[in-house]
Amino acid sequence: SHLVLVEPGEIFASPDLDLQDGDLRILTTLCELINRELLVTIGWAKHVPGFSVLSLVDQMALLQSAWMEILVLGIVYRSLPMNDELAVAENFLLGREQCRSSGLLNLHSVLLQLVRKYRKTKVDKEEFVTLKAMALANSDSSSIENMESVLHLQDRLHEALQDYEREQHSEDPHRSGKLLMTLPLLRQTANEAVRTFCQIRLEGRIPMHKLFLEMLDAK
Amino acid sequence: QEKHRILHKLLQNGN
Repeated sequence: SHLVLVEPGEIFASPDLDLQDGDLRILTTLCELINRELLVTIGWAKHVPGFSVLSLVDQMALLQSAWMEILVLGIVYRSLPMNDELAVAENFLLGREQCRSSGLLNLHSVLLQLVRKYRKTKVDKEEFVTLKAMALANSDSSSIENMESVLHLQDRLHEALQDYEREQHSEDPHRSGKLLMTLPLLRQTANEAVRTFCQIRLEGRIPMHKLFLEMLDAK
Repeated sequence: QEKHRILHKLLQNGN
């Protein structure tokens, strides 16, 4: 319930309309959006119970490893009611053809795979926000100083998920396991997204804000 | 630390 309370509000893209080239406009809008989402995500992380008590170094390590998984989960959750479109933002839907022409086709297909998986599971908002916090706590960063406190955070979140499932989804005793078993595909999808944006950065055609570049460096 | 200046600053200052 606390995580639902601190869940950030809707986010809107701000396309640069005098960019003539449709593909450049998509990628530029996407990169600007991701930079704003990163600011929101860092602010959100501070409200995840148990995160702010970690050392600053460990907070950075978890965010540097998990940020793309957190962003991907947001896009996937927003896209659940869509029909093969990605709701990157409330006012920014990406269909297959737009992704193909802007070089994002592979990312589109792996993201839709994850959308389908969560749609089949009928993941609800409480589960989505808990999984997002778990992605943060379970980011397998190699530069954690105090592993005990990170494991403790993971255990608290796992407990919250189990309590929730026991109360709200008693019909399926394996539901928390089903949700945890989506995390590997989430990790794989996020890695594909990081690869895609590293490539976009290498091509150097799209302006990218410093925070976005810094977080890409960290991956 | 130096390389990740912005993240460090964002986490350090309050809300």
